Amino acid sequence: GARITAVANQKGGVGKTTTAVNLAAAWAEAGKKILLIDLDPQGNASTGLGIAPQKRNPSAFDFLTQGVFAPQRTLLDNLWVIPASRDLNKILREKPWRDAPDNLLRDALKALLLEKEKRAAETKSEGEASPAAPPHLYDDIILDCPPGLSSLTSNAFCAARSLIVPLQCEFYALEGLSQLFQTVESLRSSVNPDLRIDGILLTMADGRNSLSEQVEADVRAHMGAQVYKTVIPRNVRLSEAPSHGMPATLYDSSCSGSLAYKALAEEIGRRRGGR
Amino acid sequence: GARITAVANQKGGVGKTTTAVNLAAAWAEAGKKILLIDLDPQGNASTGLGIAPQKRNPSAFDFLTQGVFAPQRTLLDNLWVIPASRDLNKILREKPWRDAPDNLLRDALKALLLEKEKRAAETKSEGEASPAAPPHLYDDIILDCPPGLSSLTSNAFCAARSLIVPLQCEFYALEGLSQLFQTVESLRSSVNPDLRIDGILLTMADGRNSLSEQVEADVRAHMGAQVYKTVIPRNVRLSEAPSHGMPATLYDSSCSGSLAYKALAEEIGRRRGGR
Ligand SMILES: Nc1ncnc2c1ncn2[C@@H]1O[C@H](COP(=O)(O)OP(=O)(O)OP(=O)(O)O)[C@@H](O)[C@H]1O
Ligand SMILES: Nc1ncnc2c1ncn2[C@@H]1O[C@H](COP(=O)(O)OP(=O)(O)OP(=O)(O)O)[C@@H](O)[C@H]1O
Ligand SMILES: [Mg+2]
Ligand SMILES: [Mg+2]
Repeated sequence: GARITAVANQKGGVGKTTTAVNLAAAWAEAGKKILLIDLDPQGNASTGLGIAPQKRNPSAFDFLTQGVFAPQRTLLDNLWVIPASRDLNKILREKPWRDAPDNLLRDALKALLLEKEKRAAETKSEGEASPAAPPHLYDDIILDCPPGLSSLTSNAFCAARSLIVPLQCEFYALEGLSQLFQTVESLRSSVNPDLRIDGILLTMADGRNSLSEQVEADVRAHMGAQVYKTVIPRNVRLSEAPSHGMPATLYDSSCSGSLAYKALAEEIGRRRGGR
Repeated sequence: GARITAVANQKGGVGKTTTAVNLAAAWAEAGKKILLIDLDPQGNASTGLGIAPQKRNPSAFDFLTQGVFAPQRTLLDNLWVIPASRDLNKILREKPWRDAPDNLLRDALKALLLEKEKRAAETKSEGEASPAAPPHLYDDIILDCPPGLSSLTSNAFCAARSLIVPLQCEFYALEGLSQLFQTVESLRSSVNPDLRIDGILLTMADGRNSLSEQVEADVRAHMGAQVYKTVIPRNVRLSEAPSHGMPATLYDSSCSGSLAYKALAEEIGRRRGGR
């Protein structure tokens, strides 16, 4: 079945969405079938993949609360997205979801799997992956998480096997890491023993800036092999692409940002043993 | 009494903490007595004001939940801080706070005011503002909000009269604004009719970058006078200062970032009628 990867860091603005969108796109361009689920009420990943704000119905909220699974196409054939909108804030604020355990997403994905397996056994002709292909027909499912440690992020941690942590090369960004690791540890022992940190990704690195260099040196010294070799440089093309509703790998495939995300896609593939 | 100002934007990494810390410092250096309350479990503002992680007890969590009011000194005489630590996450996750209405902070501030007024009437010798000066002896109280629209941010919106919205000159940053304004509107009509948007602050502006210029032009065209004339430039000194545990206005008072925050402090003072 599909491997579920969460892209998360409670610190804001560190490149979670930029990483989720461009890693998904790089894998899709390499032939993998990818589903991105946007779990941020701001809906930045949905925008970055070209889904207009008024076209986000049904959304991730409908999937988590009612199991309505309706991925939408993006400009890339192999990349589908379940968009997000402001109704996701209801999960944080309104009953019954406010009191629900953090496994809404995990259960919605599981229920879908069971339904499809039942149907596949009946018809044996599943063959061609339909637009709303069931989760097990995707190679990878990527979850873009909002900032903070709300229940939207814990839902992602409960459903995921792997966690990619983008880390901006800035001083404040280092602070939140220990809280994040603590949260992962406590969820691993309570609800999801499969969850493990896939790697830490240095983002917005600027070789001319001594603070950036210092943060990178510090993180590599402390985290060693958990830090990806690939570093994402600060590159304005990465921040321009969303205004055109496409990943940077499509908007400008040879810019330094796109090349870095393609290198990251390959590095993660190798680290996972070529899968 | 003190004017309470929240610095908030659900979008992450837009300069909320950098603005709260440096605006507070600029006002303190100009002679105002300022209290900063850190409402972010990451505790970045506490770090930026030099409070070591193991010295944050009692914290904002203790103030919101038990009324324990113990501001700490900073390197600036007129600037005090109530630090934050990871226990603030409990307000989002654990009972009874998870189900509490969003007025924990407002009620804690009110209770304090009543107690001091009672005591002042009894002793008449309040005179010298003690380190834990009651809220009404501060000119301004500044609230640094976490990213997202959790109950920590709504607590700030319930307690505050003014709201400053830092807006990074980036495409994704524009997306969340309408949700933020909607949230403000609904809280204004339900719990806090005094809340009004003081202004939108453009941050990390980069004159050499056409996207940054375009975002600034767009925001001024749509928001008009709500946008401060002062723009905060991208300036690495602003991101270096926190690693020294001090505001940039102290770390490097003549860098472009510090000068911009001092200009902002004056502009807001003028807009509020010299107060
Ligand atoms: N390597 C980069 N170079 C230049 N700009 C970047 C880079 N990565 C991200 N950005 C820009 O920086 C801003 C923050 O990135 P992004 O929105 O991806 O972070 P995030 O962690 O998802 O934020 P949030 O916490 O709000 O979800 C965006 O405007 C984005 O376009
Ligand atoms: N004008 C600026 N120039 C350069 N760097 C800046 C500027 N303003 C903020 N920064 C840096 O950018 C990063 C994000 O800023 P900051 O942490 O203040 O944003 P925030 O909105 O408080 O983030 P969060 O959403 O996580 O609370 C920090 O590392 C900070 O040092
Ligand atoms: Mg994001
Ligand atoms: Mg902050």
